[in-house]
Amino acid sequence: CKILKCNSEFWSTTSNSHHHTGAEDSVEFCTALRTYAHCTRRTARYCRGDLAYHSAVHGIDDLMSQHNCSKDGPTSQPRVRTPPPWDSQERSDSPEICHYEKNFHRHSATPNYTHCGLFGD
Amino acid sequence: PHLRTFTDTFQTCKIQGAWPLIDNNYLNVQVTNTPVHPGSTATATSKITIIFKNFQECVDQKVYQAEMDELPAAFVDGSKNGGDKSGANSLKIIEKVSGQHIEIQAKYIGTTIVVRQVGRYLTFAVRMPEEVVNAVEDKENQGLYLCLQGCPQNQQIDFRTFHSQTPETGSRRHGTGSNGSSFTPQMAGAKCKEKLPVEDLYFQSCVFDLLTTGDVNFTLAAYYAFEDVKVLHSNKDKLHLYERTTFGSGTAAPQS
Repeated sequence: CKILKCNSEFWSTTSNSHHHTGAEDSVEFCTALRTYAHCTRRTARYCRGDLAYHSAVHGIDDLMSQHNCSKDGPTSQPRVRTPPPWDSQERSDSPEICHYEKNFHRHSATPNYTHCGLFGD
Repeated sequence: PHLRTFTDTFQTCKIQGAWPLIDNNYLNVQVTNTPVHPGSTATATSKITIIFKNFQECVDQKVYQAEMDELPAAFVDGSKNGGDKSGANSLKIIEKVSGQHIEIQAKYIGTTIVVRQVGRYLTFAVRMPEEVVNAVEDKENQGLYLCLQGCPQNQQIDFRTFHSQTPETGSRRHGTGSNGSSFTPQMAGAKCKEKLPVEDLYFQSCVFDLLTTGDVNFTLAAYYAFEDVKVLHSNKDKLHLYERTTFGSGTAAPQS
């Protein structure tokens, strides 16, 4: 579960902005919140039952409501990050969530695979 | 068609018309089966539709469709990957043999799908993690889908009934055309043994298909189905199956 990464990215983004008083700041804050929400959704599969995760999800809803943020709207551009060694053969912008096996391996043992086939008459 | 389910049960089914093979949070696969001869209860797959559902920042919803004599190496929108999202390349179509064999790799769900056209008809094979197989919103009300539950009892064909008949009555019973009576069981067995030396259920399916249709392309269909199992199945000790799944009333089917 990588909810702390989402938390730190959100706080890092918002701590650089001003005090959220003007309309422009509000737009920026909503954008940061949507990005935060997006990040939590990515972690949902592995964070189920994690207190920090559920707190974050509720906190985001509250903040969105307080700031009248729309759930649909622009999000922040993803940050450029140094890809870990196992990503060296993949597109650098391909999110980790899009690699089932790499994701799975970090959280559990080797996945069990099943097979199904249909052929003939 | 012959169905090998996620739990390695093996059935021969009628399933004429459209039937779901897979239906979960990520993927929906539907096949359409048509009679191999007019009026025949023996059917084969003439159309396959695969819907990859929209998934986070990986893929947009993508639809793949193959029909008889049309096995494209692209989704219906003409694209070959998951769209415009940052993880779009975690879904891609690879053309193995033009018009005959494609592979779809869905890395974001750890899934590989193989679709072939052998003769006039289509074959389907998939390798999928159990976690994905079981990813359904409402498991209690999960509808029928063949890869998980197998064919309904009233759709299963009893091999024993077929094999107990002479080739001539067999072909009349199954309503096949003149080709249907061109093979005796001995001839069909010999033909199938050329491609499938082990007398497992793939071999038996091959014999069944030759006797019901007289179409030698079904020999290749069984052969490639087994080739796909060899590549996609995770347990190499379970490639060959010998025991047919028990029958409708609960009576055991004959062993090979």
